[in-house]
Amino acid sequence: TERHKILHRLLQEGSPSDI
Amino acid sequence: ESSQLAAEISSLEIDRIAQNVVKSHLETCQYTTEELKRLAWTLYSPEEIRALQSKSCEAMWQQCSLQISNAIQYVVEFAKRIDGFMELCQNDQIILLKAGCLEVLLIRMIRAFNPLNNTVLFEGKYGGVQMFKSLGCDDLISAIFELGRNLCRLQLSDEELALFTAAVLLSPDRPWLTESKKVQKLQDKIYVALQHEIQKKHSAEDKLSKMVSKLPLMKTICNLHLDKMEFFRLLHPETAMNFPPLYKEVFNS
Repeated sequence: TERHKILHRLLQEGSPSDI
Repeated sequence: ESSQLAAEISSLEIDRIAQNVVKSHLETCQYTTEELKRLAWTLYSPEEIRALQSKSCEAMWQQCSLQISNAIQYVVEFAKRIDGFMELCQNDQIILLKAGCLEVLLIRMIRAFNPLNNTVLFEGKYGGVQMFKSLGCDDLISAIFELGRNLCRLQLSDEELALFTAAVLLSPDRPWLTESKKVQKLQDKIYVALQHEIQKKHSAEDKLSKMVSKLPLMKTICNLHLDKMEFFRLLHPETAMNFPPLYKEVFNS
């Protein structure tokens, strides 16, 4: 998970700010 | 074999899948169709092109990696909304995104590609291959523009583009997938929905095979991008260190 923490975070919660 | 598969999957389910994928696509496009229409003939002036060309290689790489990183976020959001994707284990979700997001972006790019004058939208305006001269990746850029022309010739509707990108994302043959059978099932259904969508429009019988025939060029472009990135990192380690974190996470092996 450490190596892909951003992808994990994006998958977990919010979507890009302007969607 | 696909006709037998189609019989198994009721047309009700096909429509439900198509609607979900198309809705997911439309909700996660970086630019609306109207925006793109409005921008289509907003071209960079020769002076603006020269300014881009005079940028340093590092600055241009940084700029392009930022654009790609932003676009990847929309692909992640697209994937999350596809029925079945979030039911896959997280390891496979990551593998599918890492392996497929650039291919999805290359297909999505045709919405912002004008085949009439061979230009593409980059940071608010349209320009040709010469915009990217300072990257030092002319072979990669010309391959991308060639792909853009080829895909535009297929005149994909939004629905066909949505279903094609979902099918490419859900490729069961990505290395290290733990549940590739599950991914295969999802992809099969999406390809059936795509074939259904193509037939609905009475477009050419072999349109799907023409679309699929573009996948090898996309894979070549993705591999070429990785090679260029590795080479750039050797020459400019500090700049590569400062690439957007998501870009590094997705493309660092």
